[in-house]
Amino acid sequence: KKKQVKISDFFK
Amino acid sequence: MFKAVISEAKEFKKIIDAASNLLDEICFEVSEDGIKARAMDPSHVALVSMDIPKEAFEEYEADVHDIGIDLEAFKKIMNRAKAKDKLILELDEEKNKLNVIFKGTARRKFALALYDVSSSNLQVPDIEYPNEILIKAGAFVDALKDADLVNDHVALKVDDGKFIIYAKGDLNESETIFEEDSEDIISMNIGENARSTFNLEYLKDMTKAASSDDILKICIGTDMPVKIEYDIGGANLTFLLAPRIES
Repeated sequence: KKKQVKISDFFK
Repeated sequence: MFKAVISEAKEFKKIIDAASNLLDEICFEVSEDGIKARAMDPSHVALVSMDIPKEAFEEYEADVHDIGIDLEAFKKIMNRAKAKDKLILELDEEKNKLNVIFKGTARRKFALALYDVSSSNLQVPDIEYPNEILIKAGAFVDALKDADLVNDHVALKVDDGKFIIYAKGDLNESETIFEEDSEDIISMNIGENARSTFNLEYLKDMTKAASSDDILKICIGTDMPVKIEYDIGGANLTFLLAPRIES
């Protein structure tokens, strides 16, 4: 099952 | 001080529409170089970034200010713009309002209350993408409409040099395939096969302000945010949307 992730997860 | 004159109010309306599809409020960071804004939508799934260089304005004069705006109110005001209206934006520091003035056959002025929205200091993350596609907005939006018939999310894929928009519902499927020589494709810079899945509603909101002949730059990878970039009225709009990932 796919889950929506947050864009902030990609801020490094 | 801040004062900007825009020759076509309708063009600026598109910029505000694009932002208000995803955001409730925005902080315009104005400086002598132009206006910029970066914000995440309330659920932190998407990021909106806009840059309006001073060259996009007929007249532009500003020093540094953060101008916090309720986008719903601004959008309603911009909806009152008429086809040939000029738009003047002017900060009234004494009254703490943004004056929004339409100059056509009459001069119509709205004073918009400023919100205490501090600038986010967000940066668009510098992600390296394996694939970059330039495509006519109308063609991409049509593919999203097809996908919308079968599910509320959609896969954006690069497969064997083709750009594919694919949706699968419980019963039905839809697929649009763009090959490099398609009239809708301006260019494809393909590095590797890729696939990411996205919420369709967000993608529709992100592309709503583009006219069908506008060119979208779409960057995709595997389980990576999609980056969609286009220009309207001399402004650059960049959207990032987080994917749906196997949990």
